[in-house]
Amino acid sequence: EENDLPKDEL
Amino acid sequence: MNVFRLTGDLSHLAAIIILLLKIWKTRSCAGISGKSQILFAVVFTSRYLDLLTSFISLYNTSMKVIYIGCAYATLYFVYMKFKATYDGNHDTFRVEFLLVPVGGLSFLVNHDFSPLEILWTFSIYLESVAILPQLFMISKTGEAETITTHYLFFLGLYRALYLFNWIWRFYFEGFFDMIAIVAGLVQTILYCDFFYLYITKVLKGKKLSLPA
Repeated sequence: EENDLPKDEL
Repeated sequence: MNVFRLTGDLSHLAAIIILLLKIWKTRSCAGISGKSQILFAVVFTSRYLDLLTSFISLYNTSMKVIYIGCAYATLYFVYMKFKATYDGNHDTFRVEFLLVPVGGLSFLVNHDFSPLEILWTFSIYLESVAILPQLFMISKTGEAETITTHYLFFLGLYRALYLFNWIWRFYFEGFFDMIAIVAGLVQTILYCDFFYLYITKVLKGKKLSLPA
């Protein structure tokens, strides 16, 4: 499934 | 951002700095697995390509640049500047046994079949097993320098704190990433044996020596 949240974690 | 993620990132940064300082001060990379350091450099390179495509925050960008810079500086120390002190005879873990399954899995189980997403997934899976050559090397030499155990402690602690960060984000933001969570659990579990030795030995002032 599309992972809508941006990759905001390191 | 929450306290677990911030302390996790700082713990990760501390581990990376401790390792660099250890090698620089002792002018030796004895006991350090160059293979694990290569895997970490691959993890950061494949995960932080988004430095070129998106800007999240100054903190996010600067930490990524610092991580990548320190990872390659460590490789430079291990394989070039202090190459003479690199203990290749004990750094014999077959990393292809990690890269092939992790590479295959990242194509099979991911959130989106796009290059950046597959590379991110690959970096997540690889990071969870990247410490194995280092732990394997310590089991072969039967001991580790105390400063190296501090490096490993903070490195293991960082992902354990991230597990709490994901609990926090699920509860307060409804955010969760199953791939990161499962890989983070595996990564943290791999450190349990070391954590036990670290707490029962190193914190009591003893040297970390495995029953050879």
